[in-house]
Amino acid sequence: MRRVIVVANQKGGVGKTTTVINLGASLASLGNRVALVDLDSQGALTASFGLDPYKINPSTTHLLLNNNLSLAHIIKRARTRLHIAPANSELLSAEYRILKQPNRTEKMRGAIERSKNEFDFVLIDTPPNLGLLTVNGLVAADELLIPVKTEYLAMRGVRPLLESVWLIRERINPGLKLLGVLPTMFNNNSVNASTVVKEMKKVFKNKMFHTVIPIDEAAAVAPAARQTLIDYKPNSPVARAYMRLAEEVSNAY
Amino acid sequence: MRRVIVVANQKGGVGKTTTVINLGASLASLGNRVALVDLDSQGALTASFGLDPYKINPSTTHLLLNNNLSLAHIIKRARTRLHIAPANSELLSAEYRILKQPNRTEKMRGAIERSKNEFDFVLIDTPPNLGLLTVNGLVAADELLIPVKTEYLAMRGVRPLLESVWLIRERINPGLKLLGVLPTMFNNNSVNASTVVKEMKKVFKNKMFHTVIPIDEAAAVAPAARQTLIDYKPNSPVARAYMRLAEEVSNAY
Ligand SMILES: Nc1ncnc2c1ncn2[C@@H]1O[C@H](COP(=O)(O)OP(=O)(O)OP(=O)(O)O)[C@@H](O)[C@H]1O
Ligand SMILES: Nc1ncnc2c1ncn2[C@@H]1O[C@H](COP(=O)(O)OP(=O)(O)OP(=O)(O)O)[C@@H](O)[C@H]1O
Ligand SMILES: [Mg+2]
Ligand SMILES: [Mg+2]
Repeated sequence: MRRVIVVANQKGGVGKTTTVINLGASLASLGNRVALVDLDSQGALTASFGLDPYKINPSTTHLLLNNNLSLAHIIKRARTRLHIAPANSELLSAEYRILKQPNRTEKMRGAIERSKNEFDFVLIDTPPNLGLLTVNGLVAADELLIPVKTEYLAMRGVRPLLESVWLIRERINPGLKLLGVLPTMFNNNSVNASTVVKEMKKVFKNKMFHTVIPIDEAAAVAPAARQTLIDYKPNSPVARAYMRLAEEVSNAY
Repeated sequence: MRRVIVVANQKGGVGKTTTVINLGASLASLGNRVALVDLDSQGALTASFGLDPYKINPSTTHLLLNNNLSLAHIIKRARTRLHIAPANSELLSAEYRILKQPNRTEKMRGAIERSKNEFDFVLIDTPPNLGLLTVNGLVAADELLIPVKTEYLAMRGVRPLLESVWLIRERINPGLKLLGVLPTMFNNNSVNASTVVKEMKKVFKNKMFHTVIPIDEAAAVAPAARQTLIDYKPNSPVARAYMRLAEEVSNAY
C-alpha cells in the first residue's frame, strides 16, 4: 500500500527538508522504495543530492504546468531505493502562472497518482508558507507530518497550518490525516527545550511522535557534503533518531 | 536623515525577525525613533509585541491594498521611541489581490515615503521567500541587511537574493545598497561555525559586519514573553551583540 506523506510547517527553518531527506533515506534502508518530491523553489532538497535547482530540467515545475505527466517523467535515482523528483527555481513563477486554472491545487496529486505502484513511500517537501505549492502538497498527500522546532513560540505556527488542513479536508482532500507532530532540533543542554517538549505532549497527546530529533551539527554538515546522515554519520544520535522515526512511521499504518 | 533598512533572506529561520526586533530596540535605546514594519503574513514580529496578527486592524495589508495611506495610519507604540506597523494574516491573500496592479511593487515605498520625518530608522521584516511582499520591502528600502545563519550551505541562499537585488536596482530602485551581511546563530562550541564565518569573510569581505550574533536561548525565549532582549536579558551576550550591531549600523552612514 503506497503512502504519500507531506512534510509541512510554514515556519522557516524547522527541519522540513532535513526530515524529508533523512526519514526518506532511513525508510529506504529498511527496504522501502522511496520517492522524495521537492515543491520548494529554493530547492534545498534538490541541492542536497547534488542537483542544481537553477539548471535541473525537467522538474516539479513541469508537473505543475502540465496535466498529464507523472513523477516518472522527472525522477532521478539518488541512492538504492531512494529517488528524487527535483525542483527548479522556476517553480516560483509557475505558482503565479497557474493561479487562474480551476485544477491548480490538484496538479501534484494527478502527477503522483499517475505514478501508481513504483514507490512504497512518497515524501513531499514544501516551502515555508501556505501558498499554492504547499497546498498542492497537502492535496496530493494522505498523511501530514509536521516538524516543530523545540523552542517557545514554535507551537503558535501550527495553528494556521491545521486550519489549512481543516479547509483542505472539507473541500478537496477528505482523506488527509495528521500522521504526527515531530519535535526537532532538541537541545539536550537546555532546560527550556524539555519544558517545551512537555508542553507539546500536552497539546498534541498521541499525535506526537515518541522520537525527538536532537540538535546535531552533523545534520547541517551532511547536505553540504551531498550526503544523507546514513552516508555521513550513521551512528550519530541524529541519524539514529531518524531511523527510529522511520520505524514509528512504518508502524503507524 | 531617515534610513530605511530592509532585512531579507529567503531562507527560513535565519534570524530576520529576531534581528528586526533587537536591532530596532537597540537603535531606539541609542536615542533614535524607530519604526518596525511587518511584511510577513505569519506576523512573528507583530506577535512578539503582544499583538495578534489574526485580529490586528488596520495593518500593513491596508498599505498594500491602498495607494494613499502612510505608516501613521497603522502604527502602534511598542516602547519608548520604538513603534510597530503590524501585519495581519490577510497579507497573504492581499499579495495575490494586487498581482495585476501596475504599481504592485511600490505600495510600501509610497506608504513609507508618506510618513516622512517621524522616524530616524525604519526596519522592514520580510517573509522567507522572494515573492511580492519581499519585493515591496526591497523597493521601499535604501539599505539591505542580510542575516546569514553560520552553518554550511547558508551562503548558497544569498545568491538568488543578490540577483533579485540586482534586478530591482536595474528596474525600480537604483538607490538600494547592501548595508551588510550579518552572521547569526553562531555556536561558540562548534569548529564548523568558525570555519563558516571565515568563509563568509572571504566571500563578503568588507560587506560583512564585525558583529557576529551568538546562539543563545534568550533570543528565543524573549519573544515568548513579549519582550525584546533589552527588556529580558540586557547583559546577555546576544543582547550585547545586537547593541554592537546598532552602533555599527549607526556609524555606517
Ligand atoms: N537536528 C538538527 N541539528 C542541527 N541542525 C539542523 C538539524 N536539522 C536541521 N538543521 C539545520 O537547520 C537548517 C534548517 O533546517 P531545514 O532546512 O531542514 O529546515 P526547513 O524547515 O526545511 O527550512 P525552510 O523553511 O527554509 O525550507 C538547515 O541548515 C539544517 O542543516
Ligand atoms: N541568536 C539566537 N539564538 C538562539 N535562537 C535564536 C537566535 N536568533 C533567533 N533564534 C530563534 O530561531 C528561530 C528563527 O529565528 P527568526 O524567527 O528570527 O528567523 P526568521 O528568519 O525571521 O524566520 P522566518 O524565515 O520563519 O521568518 C526563532 O524561533 C528565534 O527565536
Ligand atoms: Mg526546506
Ligand atoms: Mg521571520
